[in-house]
Formats: sequence, C-alpha cells, structure tokens
Amino acid sequence: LLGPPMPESRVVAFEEQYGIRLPPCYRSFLTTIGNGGIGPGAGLLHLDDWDYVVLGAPIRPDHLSTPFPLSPTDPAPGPDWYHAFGPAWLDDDDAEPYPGTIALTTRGCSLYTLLVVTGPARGRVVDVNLEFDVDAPSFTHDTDFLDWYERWLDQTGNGMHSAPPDVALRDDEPPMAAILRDASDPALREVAARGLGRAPILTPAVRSLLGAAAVGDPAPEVRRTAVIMLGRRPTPSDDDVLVRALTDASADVREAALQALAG
Amino acid sequence: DARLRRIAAKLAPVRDLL
Repeated sequence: LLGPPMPESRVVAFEEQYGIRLPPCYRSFLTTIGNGGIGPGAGLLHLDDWDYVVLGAPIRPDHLSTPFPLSPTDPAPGPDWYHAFGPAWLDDDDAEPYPGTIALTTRGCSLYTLLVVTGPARGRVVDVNLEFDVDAPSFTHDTDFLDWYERWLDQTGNGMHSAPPDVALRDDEPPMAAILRDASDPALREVAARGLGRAPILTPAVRSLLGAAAVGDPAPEVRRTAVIMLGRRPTPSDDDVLVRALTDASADVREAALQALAG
Repeated sequence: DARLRRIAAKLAPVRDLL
C-alpha cells in the first residue's frame, strides 16, 4: 500500500515544529504521491511516526535542525566517523544518532536509510547502521529522494531486485533476470528466481522470464521455485505455464503447480 | 514535475494489484 498524500498544511506544521524545511523532492512526493508505504527495504516510513519506529520515542525538538555533518564530496568516512558530531554529542547520554536526518526505511535489523534534511548533504539519501560505531554511513549515488525512489521502482520492475536488502540498491548489482537466464549454477538461478518473485511488482517481462524458467529450466529446483513465485500472485496469463508444469517430470514441480493453481 | 509524473505512472501497476 501507498499512504495517501499528506496535505500541505500538515507538512508545513511539521516543518514549523522542528524549524526545518523538507528537501523539495521529498516534500513534493509527500504532498502529491503519498506518505509512507511501498518502497525500498521494508517500505517508506510515514513522516508522522518514523521516529517512534526507529527510536521508540519522539525525537528531540532540535534533532532535525542540527546539521548532519558528513558530505558525499568528503573522503569516505572511517570507523571513527562519528567524532564529526563533536565531543558534546559523544558525552550526551540522551543524544540519538544521526541528527539532521529523517528515516526513510529500514533494511533489516539496525540498518536504515535516511534522508538528510539539515547539513551539507541536505537532500541526499544515506545508508546507515543505528549501531553507529559499527558501520560508517554510506551515501547512495542518487542525487536526491526522487532519483533514489525511481531507481528502486526501475530495479524492481525490471527484475534487478534481489533478496539481500542491504545490497539491493547498489548500481553495480547484476540483474537478477540475467542470472536466472544465463547462470550455469542452478543454485544461483534459483536464488535469482526467488529474488525476482519477491519483488512487489511483477512486470509482464518478469512474468515471462519466470514462466520460461518454470517450464524450461533444466534443474527441477529452479522450475519449482519459478512455479512457486509465479503462483504467489498469479494472473490469468500465467495459467498456461502452471498447467504445463502439472506434467513436469519432477513430482516436486507438479506439486508446486497444483498448489499454485488451487490457490 | 516530470519525474513525479513518471513515478506515479510506474506505481500504477502496484495499485492495479490491490
């Protein structure tokens, strides 16, 4: 689901409450596309409650107006990167990590993706670990929120989505579609079929690829996974493939096809 | 904004699934 757009008046109230102005791309997405819902990682957090989700408590009044110190043009930060916040931050027991940022999504465990709202990187998207002394923040290549979100949409729809959430948005990630089609290792092809099928959007091109694997892959475990993934949200156009899979040489594939058709 | 319109169009299949 994608939450309904946020009225401009509520965005303004949020900005006045915290003494900031949201980066224009994120602001226009909120007011015209939606607030929270389908997106990278576990989905976009709502502007209203991301602080409860991430921190379990409301943020301090000065949290968003305090600059996030890092800049994507600086050299890559080292393991002691958080000293950039200054000694007062390190000595403050109540200080939360990552001032000047809003959490956009969780990528599992303590891994989060943030939007910088104050500081030299304002408008940029950055991957972080809430255990701030474990991993240094890593800026994505995207110039702003809309580029980040659209890249996820493109990668998802075109089958570049993969299972590991912390690497799903790297530019250099090999397309899952190509792995399913071309990899010689059946275990890799199965991972690719699973990754493709997990995407929230299955475009006709991806359905066609999964369908080809379901009836044509030489390895039964790959055919079975492709059938299961197609069968999670089948469309009428998938029936032909699923019916053909009922006569597969492997009983496991036939069983998966039967369950998909019965579902 | 052209990018917002493009994103809305790309999100359309998601809405179709609901």
